[in-house]
Amino acid sequence: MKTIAVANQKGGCAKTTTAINLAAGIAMQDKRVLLVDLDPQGHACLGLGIDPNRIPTSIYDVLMDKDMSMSNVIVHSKISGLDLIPSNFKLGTAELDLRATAGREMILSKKLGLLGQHYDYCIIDCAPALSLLMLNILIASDEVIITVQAHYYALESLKRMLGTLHVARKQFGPCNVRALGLLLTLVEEGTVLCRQVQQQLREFFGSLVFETVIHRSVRLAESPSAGEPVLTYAPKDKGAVEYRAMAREVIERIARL
Amino acid sequence: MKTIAVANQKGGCAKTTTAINLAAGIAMQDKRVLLVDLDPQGHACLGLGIDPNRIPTSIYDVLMDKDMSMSNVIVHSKISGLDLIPSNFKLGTAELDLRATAGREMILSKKLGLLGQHYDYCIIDCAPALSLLMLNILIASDEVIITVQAHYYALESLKRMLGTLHVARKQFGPCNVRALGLLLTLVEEGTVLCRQVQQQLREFFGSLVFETVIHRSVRLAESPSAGEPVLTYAPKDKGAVEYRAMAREVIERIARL
Ligand SMILES: Nc1ncnc2c1ncn2[C@@H]1O[C@H](COP(=O)(O)OP(=O)(O)OP(=O)(O)O)[C@@H](O)[C@H]1O
Ligand SMILES: Nc1ncnc2c1ncn2[C@@H]1O[C@H](COP(=O)(O)OP(=O)(O)OP(=O)(O)O)[C@@H](O)[C@H]1O
Ligand SMILES: [Mg+2]
Ligand SMILES: [Mg+2]
Repeated sequence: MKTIAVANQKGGCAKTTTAINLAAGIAMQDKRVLLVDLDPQGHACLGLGIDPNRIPTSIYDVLMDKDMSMSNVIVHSKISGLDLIPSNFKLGTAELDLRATAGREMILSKKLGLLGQHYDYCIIDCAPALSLLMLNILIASDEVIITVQAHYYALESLKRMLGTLHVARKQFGPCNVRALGLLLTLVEEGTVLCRQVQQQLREFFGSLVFETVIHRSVRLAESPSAGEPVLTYAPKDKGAVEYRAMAREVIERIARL
Repeated sequence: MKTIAVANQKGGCAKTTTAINLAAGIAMQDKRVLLVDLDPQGHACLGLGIDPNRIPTSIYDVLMDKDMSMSNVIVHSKISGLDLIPSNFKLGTAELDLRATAGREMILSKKLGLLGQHYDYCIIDCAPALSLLMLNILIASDEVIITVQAHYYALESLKRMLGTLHVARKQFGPCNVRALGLLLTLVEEGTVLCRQVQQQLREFFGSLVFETVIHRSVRLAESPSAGEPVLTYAPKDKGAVEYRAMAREVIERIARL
């Protein structure tokens, strides 16, 4: 199983939208995919039509209770081949609740490791924060996709995010996480700002920047209210075309590693 | 001094953009304003042209060191009447560092209280999280402005945010924080989604929703790279007009309380 986190401390740069559509895009290529929601907002659940306030158990219980496994909380989505580990507001206290647990940064990695070969890919949707939970994610992941809005604040947060990957690899033995790529999201073709930021990113980071670029599209903002990825909500929309291309590019990049 | 937090757990809904332009808008009406950056990303600093990596001391030192006061770390901005309490990445560990401190949820309120009547308004820019730091902010604030992007995920997070205000008031004696209003941000007039969400908000929350609505405007995304609020970067732009109107509406709402 290949574990890929979709992360960025910057809020609102389409982490959840990317995690859902990437997971669905890979599942639609006949792979078995597990999407793990590690944001207390529970938006990856909402985006797949699952109400985070009605789930009996969640990722919080798996992290806190040593007898609870991932398979105890799995929910099947409407997309064949795509399962979900849900989260809800309880995850908000995990940071303080886990502080006294031995090996607290390894819990997620251990629990995912027990899933064995049930899934080909595991995609993790992250909250906009650099925290103990994020450390758990970086140790549990093989790769990280960093979503970057083509704006000024996002560039600043990107430097911090790449620095965090480096520190996590150096300080924690079992952490081998790599940046699989930087994905440009919410791009508006017509603005000088977007063109300048894109150019700066490609000049500075070269092939680390995905070829696929995700443009603003209102269908992407509408699809969560229908409880489905844009890939099934509006399959001919530009957003769906771009996320299908992105899923293919991710599979190719991993094959080339 | 009136303390107003700009908050929402949802990432990317223009908290920082609103905090900077509201603080500048009020300062430009001959009031003395202090902007406090309580996000480890340090974006309120960046948006005013101050490099968070070059500040010697920050809000983190004020929270952690009982001999350090707010006035020790104040930085003057280029806008007359507007001062800033900077933050940087160190704030990211405040959650775990403060856990063993007695009265940990009252620290911010106590330190702001020592500023006395130096300022007419204090505006706080919040990180996208419901945490111990957020609890500190809610106890220290008189009012909260919740920025809401007119999208589906934002509506869900709004319910959670309003619930948190209610819990904080009930559980912590010294907390009297109220929602001053809900500010619609990043609005795109042409889409059905934005119109529907706006309509739902006004029907459900009535006059709690600000009259002023902030539309998408590329100048608002450009102004942080110039290190200044849109009010001085592009004073005739629609974004500047709307944030000036917002500052007036905030002062009026507070006067009516
Ligand atoms: N390409 C796009 N075009 C238009 N809207 C988009 C696009 N991608 C995402 N959105 C919308 O923008 C908002 C932000 O996206 P999303 O919630 O996925 O970001 P996030 O990084 O997960 O946010 P958070 O930091 O709160 O977790 C959402 O309302 C989403 O529906
Ligand atoms: N009205 C607007 N029109 C266009 N762009 C905007 C507008 N408001 C904010 N932006 C841009 O959108 C992005 C998100 O805004 P901002 O960073 O202020 O949100 P935030 O809620 O503070 O995010 P975070 O959750 O990361 O703290 C920024 O790049 C900002 O420049
Ligand atoms: Mg998200
Ligand atoms: Mg911000």
